[in-house]
Amino acid sequence: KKTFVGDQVLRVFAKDEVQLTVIQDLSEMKQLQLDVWRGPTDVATPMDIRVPFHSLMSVKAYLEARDVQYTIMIKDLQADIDKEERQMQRSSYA
Amino acid sequence: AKTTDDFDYANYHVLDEIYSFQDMLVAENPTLVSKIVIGQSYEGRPLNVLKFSTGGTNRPAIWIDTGIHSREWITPASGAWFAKKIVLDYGHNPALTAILDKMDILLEMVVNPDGYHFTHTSNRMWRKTRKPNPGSSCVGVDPNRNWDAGFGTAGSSGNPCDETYRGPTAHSESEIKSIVDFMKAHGNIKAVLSIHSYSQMLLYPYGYTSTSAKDQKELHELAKKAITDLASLYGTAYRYGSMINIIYQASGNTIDWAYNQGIKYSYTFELRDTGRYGFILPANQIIPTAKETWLALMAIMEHINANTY
Repeated sequence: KKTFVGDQVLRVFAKDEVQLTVIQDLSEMKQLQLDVWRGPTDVATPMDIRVPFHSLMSVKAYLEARDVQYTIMIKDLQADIDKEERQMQRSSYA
Repeated sequence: AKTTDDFDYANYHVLDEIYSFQDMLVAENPTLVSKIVIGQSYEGRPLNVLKFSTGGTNRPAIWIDTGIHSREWITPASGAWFAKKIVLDYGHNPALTAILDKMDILLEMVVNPDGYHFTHTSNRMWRKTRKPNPGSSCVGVDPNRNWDAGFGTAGSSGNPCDETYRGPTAHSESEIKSIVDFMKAHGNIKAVLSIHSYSQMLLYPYGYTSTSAKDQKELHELAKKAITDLASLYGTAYRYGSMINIIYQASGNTIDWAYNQGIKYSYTFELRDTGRYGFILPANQIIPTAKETWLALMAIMEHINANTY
């Protein structure tokens, strides 16, 4: 059973076309094993990416080095999934 | 749950519970609801379509599908709520009654059951089908890139390890081929409403090309009406427009195929939210999401009913 312990979902904002290209490049870096939840489309729409724990430092460093803004949308994905599972179990018992 | 009244609409359910729900709904409403098995998934699960019909043969029909991307749990959860809403409202809500007196509604609640089961047992974030890819250790095809509409062009991937892998050929996935065969055999489908999450968008063709759909003006106006009705309940704001303009280039997708088949009213929804939870939208938002989405669906269905072609 795959777990997502420590995985975060980052929301990444491009302020111009140059930064948009930067985050598009990021989304295509296979070695980071990113899961793009919402792709980089235009400057007005942020990108949401699930970043595996082992890639977090690399991704954040990449963004910060290029002055690309991001926020942490989900701090620990597994914690939310566990919460979801507990809720389903409670409902099932009920 | 012993009846669909007892079914917990405010929670997420495993596949067997959804299948049971469908059977209960049919048993409770035999003159209105029937179940059609249009095929089998790769792992042998039935592909069930609920048919809401008040009679007649080969009436014009509105197709609604949920659960094509398995991790988008809010969509089948909303589908269950829609199904119950239809049986509750028929005979009571004049608009829905008028629609069903003239047209059928076809609802496929879980387009990708193997993937959905996998999200409950092995990987909550799984998106694709579960068919192995020869020559690759990566599994599955993106069922929303597998349709014969700009198949293989930009806006999908040829790499089996990617989330947007299109598959080896158009309609290679039984989950998609079954819908294609069913729709072609039916021959009288007037709308395809394909429901995804998240990001709050209502999209119409095209996704694979920047060429405007010939009915763009009407589709655009109707989308505006639908999202206005949707927002009237809780103020949820949607963006709307052609897929390629509003979200991104996506080739081989459901609504482009449907539109190219002559099904004018082809729309994709992206349900709540705007990105606080993404694919793990809390269960307490299922009913609000379904309720507001229903208003948009009704706006579209009423328009279709008044503008049959």
